[in-house]
Amino acid sequence: DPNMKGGAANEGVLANFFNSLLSKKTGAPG
Amino acid sequence: MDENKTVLVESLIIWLQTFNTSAPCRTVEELTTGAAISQALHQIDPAWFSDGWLGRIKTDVDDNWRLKVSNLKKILQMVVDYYNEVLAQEISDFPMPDLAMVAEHSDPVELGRLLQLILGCAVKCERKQEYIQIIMTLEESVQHVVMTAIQELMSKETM
Repeated sequence: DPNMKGGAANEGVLANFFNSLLSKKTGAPG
Repeated sequence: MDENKTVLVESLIIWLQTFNTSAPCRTVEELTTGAAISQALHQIDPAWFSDGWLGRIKTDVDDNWRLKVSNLKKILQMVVDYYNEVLAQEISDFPMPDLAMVAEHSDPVELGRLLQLILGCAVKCERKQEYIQIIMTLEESVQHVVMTAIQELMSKETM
């Protein structure tokens, strides 16, 4: 089902984005 | 109303509702007072958006647009200072919301811009993990708008 594939791909993009945001350092440098 | 113009603000209102503010937070009109927005900011960083600052946001503004503008100005100034001083990020390339349009005309595009800046505070503050994880529980379509809004913010900021 192409819709399911699209949904899963979208879910992956979202998860990747927010997980990468989680791993970024917080606040001012240094 | 043009759906493209409201999709950002509608999704960010859904996100803002996760703060469970005591001030109403369901519609664009309700948010134009600044009460719910300031309460959310107080949760995001209570040291910066302090009790004292929150106390200066008037809660009984009714339909007085001048009082609304006054509240919204206090919010925007403090948010800009937060980016500069706490997050050490310049956001001068990001289009600042027209607060008069928000207060007088409940403009969804301009309110969306303001909420986008609040979103940036939440996903960059010390407790960002908590807020990002909450975003990840929202409906996929909302998450998608939130992601795009964060990406736009990040593209405009400089250290």
